[in-house]
Amino acid sequence: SVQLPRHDEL
Amino acid sequence: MNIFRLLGDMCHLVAIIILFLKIWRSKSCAGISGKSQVLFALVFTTRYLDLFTSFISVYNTVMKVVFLVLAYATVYLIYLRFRSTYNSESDSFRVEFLLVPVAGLSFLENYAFAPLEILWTFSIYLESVAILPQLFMITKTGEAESITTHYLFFLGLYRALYLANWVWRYHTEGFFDQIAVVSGVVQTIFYCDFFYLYFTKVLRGSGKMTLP
Repeated sequence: SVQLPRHDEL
Repeated sequence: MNIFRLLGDMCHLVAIIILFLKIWRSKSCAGISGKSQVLFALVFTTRYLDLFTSFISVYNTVMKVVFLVLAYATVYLIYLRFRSTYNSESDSFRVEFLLVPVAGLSFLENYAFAPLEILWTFSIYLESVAILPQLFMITKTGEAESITTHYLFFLGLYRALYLANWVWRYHTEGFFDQIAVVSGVVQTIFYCDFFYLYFTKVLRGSGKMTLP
């Protein structure tokens, strides 16, 4: 499955 | 985390605090676009829903809460506490012209057709245009108090620093968030005209920024 980019930025 | 992103977050925090304190201490929101502040509160709300679902770091969580609280507190000051000083007639930008395209695009161009992901994408696209009502209001009134220009300077600088952060992350960890980068470039471009006026007018000590 497409690895969702972990939104680790504000 | 890298220095560009940390400096960017600090500029963002400084901008939000400058605006909040300006309104709170002068007990007036004259010259401030309430519409832009509502859009920013919406940006934070749709972007930080993951506060409850994923923990990144203490810093990340604390900053999200601080941004949300200050954003809503600023909207409260403008529309409730000091509403008699709000120039609603000058704050006439049609925000529906921003919300509809941004909402439509977030359904078309996103990383995944999932609720949280579409809301995150919406917040990224919305943030790139959220300042337009404020910039439009300044062109309409033809001037801005110097404190408002400092607010805009730090707000514009924050996303410019994020561009540097994305270059850094691309070269050090191969990280590339296309949606955030493209929106960040668009957002920073909207400030270019303001930056020019800021450096040529405000920093020359002329205090107010009066548009030609």
